Amino acid sequence: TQPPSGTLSPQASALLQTLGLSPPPGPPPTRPVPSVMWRLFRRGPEAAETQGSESAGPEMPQEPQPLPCHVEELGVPGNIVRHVLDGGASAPPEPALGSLCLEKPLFFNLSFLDPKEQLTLVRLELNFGAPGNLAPAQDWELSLSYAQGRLWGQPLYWHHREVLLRRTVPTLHDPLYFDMLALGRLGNSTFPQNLSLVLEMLPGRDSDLPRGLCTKLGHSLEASLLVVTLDPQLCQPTSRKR
Amino acid sequence: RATYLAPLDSPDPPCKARRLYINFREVGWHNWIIAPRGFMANYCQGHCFFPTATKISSLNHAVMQSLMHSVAPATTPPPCCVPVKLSPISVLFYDNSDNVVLRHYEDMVVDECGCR
Repeated sequence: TQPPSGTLSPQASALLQTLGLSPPPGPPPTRPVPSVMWRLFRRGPEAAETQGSESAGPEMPQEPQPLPCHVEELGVPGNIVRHVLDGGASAPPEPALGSLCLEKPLFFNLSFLDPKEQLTLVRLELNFGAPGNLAPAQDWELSLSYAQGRLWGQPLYWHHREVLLRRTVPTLHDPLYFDMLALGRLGNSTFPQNLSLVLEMLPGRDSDLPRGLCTKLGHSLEASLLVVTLDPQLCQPTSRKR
Repeated sequence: RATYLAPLDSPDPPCKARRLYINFREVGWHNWIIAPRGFMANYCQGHCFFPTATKISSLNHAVMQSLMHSVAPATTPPPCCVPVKLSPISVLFYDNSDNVVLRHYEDMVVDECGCR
């Protein structure tokens, strides 16, 4: 158990480390649980609340098990799924210039990844929420850049900035998903522990959008990463034959 | 021929799975484990005397050890009653980086016990 001071005993730390758990040190988190995480949990290997409650004996009914170490809904191998919020979400979007409607830096701290974990999916989700429903139903030109070496005090200026993708999206009403491992620059190398991206959006047609709408879009944008990893040590064969 | 069978007055019942509910509130993890609130982990307890060891999932070695224990209890201990079949669970929790994490754990629920 956790002492009042918030520090863990060595035994508790060792136990948590064995299970790969790193509890928050402070008060209980209030962050809502994303629906995708609930969905993945409910599709897990069991309904844990009821598992084994029928009888504790060799007569327990056997139900078909999903593939081990495979996240069926996402179609990738893995046994750890993390939902990571944009670390720069609280920063207001930068005033865009020219035809740009939105230019927003996104930061994701992935330093918690253990070297023995193999990345199998890094999916960026952009959700414009309710104000997105106010946006005109029209094409949007979207670009995503990988940025390195941010200049101090200059949120949108970088030593190195490289466009990862340009895409036309028909609407902002639905969440947008991007497989970051499929983008050559990131997928072909060691994934950065601190991922800095710059999102740029402009209307696909020559429309004169009010600046207020662009500001609303920037404020309503929720960016997150769904990170799936496979820790082979957690995925042992179910039976061994000699 | 073994003439010494399971002691009729043995204090231990035969090896089998017993109910054990791991309650995350009781261990003080309920503030950051989102789901489940707990799970039926079970555990194994009971004796592996001869012929019990022949009636449940046991290694051949354990059967022979139980037989030897029945004739020479002072020098040969009985086999151990341990989990032989387990199943996984998933746990949804907050980590110390404010991420929501779903982690899959193998071998968390005892489905069957045997002698080893």
